[in-house]
Amino acid sequence: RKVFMGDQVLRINVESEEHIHLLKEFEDDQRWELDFWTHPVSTELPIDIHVPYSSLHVTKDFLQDNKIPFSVMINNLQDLLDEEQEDLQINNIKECN
Amino acid sequence: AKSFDFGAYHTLEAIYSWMDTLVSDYPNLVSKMLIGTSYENRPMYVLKFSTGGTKRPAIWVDAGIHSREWVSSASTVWMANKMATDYGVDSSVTSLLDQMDVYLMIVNNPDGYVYTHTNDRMWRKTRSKNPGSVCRGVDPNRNWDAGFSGPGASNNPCSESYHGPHAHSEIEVKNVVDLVRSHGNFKAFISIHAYSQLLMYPYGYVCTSIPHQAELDSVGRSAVQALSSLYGTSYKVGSICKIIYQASGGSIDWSYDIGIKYSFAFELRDTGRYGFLLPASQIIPTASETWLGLKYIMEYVRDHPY
Repeated sequence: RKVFMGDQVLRINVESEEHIHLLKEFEDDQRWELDFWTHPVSTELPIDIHVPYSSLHVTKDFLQDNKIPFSVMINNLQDLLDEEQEDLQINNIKECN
Repeated sequence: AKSFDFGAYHTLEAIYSWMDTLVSDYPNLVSKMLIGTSYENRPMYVLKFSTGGTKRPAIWVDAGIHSREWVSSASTVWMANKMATDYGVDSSVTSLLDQMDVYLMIVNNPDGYVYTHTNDRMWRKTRSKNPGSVCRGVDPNRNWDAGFSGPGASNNPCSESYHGPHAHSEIEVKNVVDLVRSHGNFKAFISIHAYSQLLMYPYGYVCTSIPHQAELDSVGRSAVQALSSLYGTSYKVGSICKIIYQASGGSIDWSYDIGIKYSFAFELRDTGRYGFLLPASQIIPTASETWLGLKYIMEYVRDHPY
């Protein structure tokens, strides 16, 4: 099972077409292995990006340098997945009983 | 069925096993249809709700085409049970099922769904091998014959939105296409995804308005009104292209283009905290509100034959 220790999901609320353009370019840069859960399309919809731990620094620098406001929606992705797995195990045990 | 926890996520085996209990609880209403197998040879089942007749006007509802969007399948399990228990009790559901058949596909991408349980929770695509690439899988919602390989889909097998080598290359897509085409009397095609709280109609592959845009927009807004009445969850309504982005090869564009007028896609809630990793505690609230929107659309389809 793949683990996502230290990965974060950032929520970005773009304020301009310029921001959208910058994020589209960033999305195309395969080096950072970003997983865009929602895509830069309009200022109406938030953009959520799953950022691997190894790319957190460069991603946050990019957003701050370009004054693109963001928040941390999921602080440690693996913690959330562990909780989900725990729920699943409990439920499996219940079902077996 | 009594012990099944609708407020929890389940493995594929548990969902398939629950289907058998639903069928045995409602033998005169629900049957389980095998429509084919997946790339890795897993059965693909559809729950058919029918009170008689053959090839009656029908409504298609699918979930789980993007495997990591667990809440879409979990909500559809709950809605299937709701529809079965409401038949003979709720006059509107009874009238709907006395006139139309409803086909519910709870896990449209079984290989991907199992893979999210066993290997990679973030997996979204099918699990087919791509010749010449180390990357596997095709985005099953870019693989339909509707503007195939156009904007909003990638030709890179490593991309999350890879459209595949050709339209309907994915057996999971082709199985649905073959069923819908051979049936020939579907009047609505509704695909359930997560997340973003959107109710969308065609087109995605182009940004021009469809001929029935005004009607579908009106139906969508009324359906969202019904959905929001439960917990106030706010949804946006619009065409795929205008509300999110140009995306070619999508299922509801295909269904609309073959003449199924009432084609819609739901993007369920995330409440701004979890994306598609919605905690199990939110399954039943999500399913309950979605049911109100889906029920509105199905009633409208029932009352507007074409």
